[in-house]
Amino acid sequence: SNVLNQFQRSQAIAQHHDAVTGTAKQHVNNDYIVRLDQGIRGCSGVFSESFNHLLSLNGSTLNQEYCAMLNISQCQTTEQNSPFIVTLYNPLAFRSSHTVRIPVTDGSYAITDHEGRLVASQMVPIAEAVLLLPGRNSNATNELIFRAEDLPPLGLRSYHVKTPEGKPGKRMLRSRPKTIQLPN
Amino acid sequence: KEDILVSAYGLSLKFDRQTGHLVQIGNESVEQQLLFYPAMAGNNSRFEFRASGAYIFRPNGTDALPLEQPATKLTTIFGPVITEIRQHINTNTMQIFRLHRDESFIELDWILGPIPIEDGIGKEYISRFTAPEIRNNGTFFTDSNGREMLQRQLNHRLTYKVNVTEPTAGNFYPVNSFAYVEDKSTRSRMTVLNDRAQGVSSLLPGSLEFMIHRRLLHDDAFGVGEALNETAYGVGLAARGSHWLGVENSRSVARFLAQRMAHSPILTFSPTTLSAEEFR
Repeated sequence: SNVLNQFQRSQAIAQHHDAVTGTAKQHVNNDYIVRLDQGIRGCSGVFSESFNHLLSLNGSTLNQEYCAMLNISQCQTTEQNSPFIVTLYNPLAFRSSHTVRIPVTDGSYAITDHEGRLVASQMVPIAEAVLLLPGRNSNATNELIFRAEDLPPLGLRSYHVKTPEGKPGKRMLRSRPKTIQLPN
Repeated sequence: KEDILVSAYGLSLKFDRQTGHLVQIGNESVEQQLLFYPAMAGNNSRFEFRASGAYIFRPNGTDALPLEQPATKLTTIFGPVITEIRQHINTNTMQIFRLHRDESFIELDWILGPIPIEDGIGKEYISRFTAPEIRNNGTFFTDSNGREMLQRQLNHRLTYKVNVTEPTAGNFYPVNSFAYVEDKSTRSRMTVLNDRAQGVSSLLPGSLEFMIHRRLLHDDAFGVGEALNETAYGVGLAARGSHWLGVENSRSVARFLAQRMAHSPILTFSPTTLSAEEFR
């Protein structure tokens, strides 16, 4: 596959010691980043295909979107859509649990697991310093947090997230921050 | 007037009322602080004028300095999944101490930058964890080759006699996934896992300090030809990362956690029109 080759090539180039340690000139570093980004974006189609295959969706497909900006609490798909599906792939060879944080706009949400059970979730405001990060371009003001329990080894698990009509989600708790001023 | 104690899911953290610093985990005295080393400036004409740069970590002096502004407030957030204590230092610097239900470690989410340079001084920021009751005698462990833990000893090299002329930088080592200090007599241990390759040392008894961000104004004349002064969006680079802190004595937990941190699940998202039942 051309896109896989391109990604492999970008990754191989970025194994130069200057790319690993950050001792390249800035414009060279920018080039490393652009190449890696093109590689990752190019592979998202491959990713989506393999996920759909593993999820056995019986002919129907879902467009799997990978949010590269989750580290700054930004994700267009979760901010602009309801319902949406969150799918986790566990790359470990043993069962594992994970706390999932999803950037969302304000509201209430209901999360359902693969067995149709409502999952306990928590809504917390995104920290001020994150909202002010230079380059952040997001409407998300909150993070929806839940625990993905017992992910199968080298396997997938999906959760359905929606804004319930009428009453807010019974198992979502909205955390209210309490501030303590320090004497300094 | 008293220190601030936050407890959740069987873990408790105590914060100093005056400074806002973490001072205790459960019954163990464990401190954490953000500090910085002012960078050496120089024209590189002679060794003593070597500047701190992309290749060379060369602090001007041996002591890490506290941030100009101490924490102004703490915010607590409780809930059934996580409990957070947010330490606000200034508009672009904060730390979030996070307790997770059913987890034994403490997550420290740090947000830092752009690093201020208006005073004309480059800065190299560290996150220092100190467990004063752990007597490690200058010994600490890192996983520098990504496979086995290697023992490090202050001002000492295993295979040759060394004369350390840079007492701070000369004792920093690379760490890929975790480092720890241990008291051999009590077997107590403090382990810190890092989410990216960093530099680490144990310059004070029972401490581990990780370099988390740096911004420098001079080239160090090792070939790159420019200062490490990244100016994305017209300002300095901001960074966000996390450390997982554990004070358990268990030997096997750190490696297990390191695998979980390095290989955390890959998340994908799909808009859908299906109901939960239809999707199921």
